[in-house]
Amino acid sequence: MNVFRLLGDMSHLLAILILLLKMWKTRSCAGISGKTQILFALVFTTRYLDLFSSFISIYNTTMKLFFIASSYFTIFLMYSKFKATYDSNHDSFRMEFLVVPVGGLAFLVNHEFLPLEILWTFSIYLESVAILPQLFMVSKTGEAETITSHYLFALGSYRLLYIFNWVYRYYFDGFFDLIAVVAGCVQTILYCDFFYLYITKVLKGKKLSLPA
Amino acid sequence: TGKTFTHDEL
Repeated sequence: MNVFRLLGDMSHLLAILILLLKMWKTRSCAGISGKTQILFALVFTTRYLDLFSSFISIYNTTMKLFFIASSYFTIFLMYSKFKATYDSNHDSFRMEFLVVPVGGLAFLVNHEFLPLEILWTFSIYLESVAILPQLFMVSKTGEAETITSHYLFALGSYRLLYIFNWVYRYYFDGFFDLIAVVAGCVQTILYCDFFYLYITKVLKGKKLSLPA
Repeated sequence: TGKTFTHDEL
């Protein structure tokens, strides 16, 4: 474990807590893409199948359990408890356009052709594009609540910090995982224009609104 | 890239 990975995990945890707080406080999931949350639940489910078969550390296990539980709880809130506030008209990105190509790629490009390894690879590739429905929704509505932009900033920062973690592990541990690094870079690049808007607008107290 | 079966990252 290194400081970048710990900061990354904390940023990821913060993002999830911000989202839950937003929905709980405002009793609404307006502006949030349910499809992205479904994709995240799929990412955690397929990545953490080794939850009971390989024990890394207490930290690793508890974080995995929390990520899985919070992702399904978020879906419950969006599609059940606060269903009336779910904006399905603007959440119109076709998830199959992401899941199918990513599923095919996981079969073709992986470290080893084993079920758990292919599912892990699928989860890594899927996570890199899972935010697209959310970014698509923000571009369609043309704006996002400030709390939602904080959520996206924390979520985007987590994988950016993981990139620093991989650089660190390459030089200090000799560890390098090409699949995770490439997918992590793609994932972070997708946030670039949002990061720009967040830093130039939200941090100046303005609302996040995309140029029409 | 060596064998990275035990993925120790979240």
